Amino acid sequence: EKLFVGDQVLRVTARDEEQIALLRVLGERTELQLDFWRHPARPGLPADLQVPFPCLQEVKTFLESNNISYSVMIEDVQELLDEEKKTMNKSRRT
Amino acid sequence: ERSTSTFDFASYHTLDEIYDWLNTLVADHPNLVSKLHIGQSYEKRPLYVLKFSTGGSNRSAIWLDTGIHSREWITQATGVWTANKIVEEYGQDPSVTAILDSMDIFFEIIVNPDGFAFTHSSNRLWRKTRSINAGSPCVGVDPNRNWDAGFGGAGSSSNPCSETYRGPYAHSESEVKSIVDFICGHGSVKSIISIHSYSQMLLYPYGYKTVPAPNHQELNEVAKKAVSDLAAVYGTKYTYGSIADTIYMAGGTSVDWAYDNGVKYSFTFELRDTGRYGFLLPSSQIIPTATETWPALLDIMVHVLEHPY
Repeated sequence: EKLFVGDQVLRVTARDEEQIALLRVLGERTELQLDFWRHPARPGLPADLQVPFPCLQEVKTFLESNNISYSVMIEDVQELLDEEKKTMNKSRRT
Repeated sequence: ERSTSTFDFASYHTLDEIYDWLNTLVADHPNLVSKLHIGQSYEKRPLYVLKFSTGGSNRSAIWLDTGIHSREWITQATGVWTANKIVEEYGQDPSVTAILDSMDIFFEIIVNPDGFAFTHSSNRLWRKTRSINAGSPCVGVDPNRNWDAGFGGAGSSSNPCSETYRGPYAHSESEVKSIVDFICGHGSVKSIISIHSYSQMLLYPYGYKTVPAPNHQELNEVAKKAVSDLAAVYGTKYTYGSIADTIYMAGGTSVDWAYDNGVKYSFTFELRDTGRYGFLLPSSQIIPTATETWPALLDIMVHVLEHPY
C-alpha cells in the first residue's frame, strides 16, 4: 500500500496569468510527482497541490522565489489517511 | 439478516460492502428498485445501476452517477445515502412521489470500481481507471476526460502519466462506454447529474468551449435555485456556472457529451470542501454533505419533471 508520510497539500493562489503558467510548468515536472487536487484555473482561484515529502523544500522555494502565495492545507496526508482508516475500522466493529 | 436499516451511512465503505448494500436495497424495496448490470470495468468488475421505477414503459428518465473519480469517496458515500433517501421519500415527499410517478431514475453509484478498489487496497489517492496504457509505465485514464465531446481538447492531457490523461481515443474506457451505450440505448434520458468532489460548485455545459450552451439561461436559473437551497441547510456556499467559465476549460467530460447528445439538463456537482481536507473529507461530514445536497438534487429533478421535452 502506497504511503504518503510527510506529504503536504499546499493551497496556492496565483496572482496573475504569469503565475498560473508557472504553476502549470511546475506541475509538468514529472520527476517531482506533484498532484493537483484542484488545478490552477485562473488568478484568485485556489489551486491545491499535493507535494511528496522529499521535494517539499524545493517546491516551497520555487513558490517563494516567484512570490506565489501559498498556505499549508494538509500538514501530513498520511495522518489523515490513518485517521480515516481508524474511523472505518471502528464503524465496521460497531 | 442484513437490512438497509443497519448500514452505517456515516462511514466510508469498501466496494464489496457497497455492492452488498445495493442487493439489500433491492431486496428491501422490490417494487421500486431493481439492479441493472450495464457492463464491466477494465478489470472485469460488474458495473451496476440502480433503477428506481414505479412501472410504465418508455418513461423519460434521470441519470445520476457518483464515483467517476475513485478517490473522491464522499461522492460514493453521498450516492448511497441519496439512493436510500429516494426510497424513503417515495410516497412521503410530494416531489419525489411526483417524479417517480412519471419518470424513472437510474443511479450508478460506483462508476469506477477498479479505481475505487485500488484506493482501498493500494493507493488512497488514485483517481483514474486502472486500464493499461500501451507503451507507458503509467496506468489509467481520467474517466471524465474520455467522453466524445471536445475530446482531446484543452484541460485534458495526452500524457498517460497525467491525472487528466484523456485516453487513447474517446470512449476507450469500458466504464465510460457502458454509460454511453446505456443512455443512447435508453433514448429518453432527460437529465444527467454527475457528482464529483471537491470545491463546492454546480456546473453545467460547456467545458470544452466558451460558447454559452443554447439553454444557458435556463440552466443558470436552475443552478442558482439549487445552490441557494443547498446553502439554506448548513450555509455551505457553492458557486455555479458553466464549466469553462467557473473553473477551466475541460475537454471530454460526461456532461458535455450528454448535452451534445440531447440531454438538456446536464449538471456536475463538485461537493465539499473548500479548504481543509480536499477530497479526504472526514466521514463525520458524509451525512451533512449528503443532506445539504439533497434539496439541490430535488430542485433539478423537479425542474426536469416540470419541463418535459
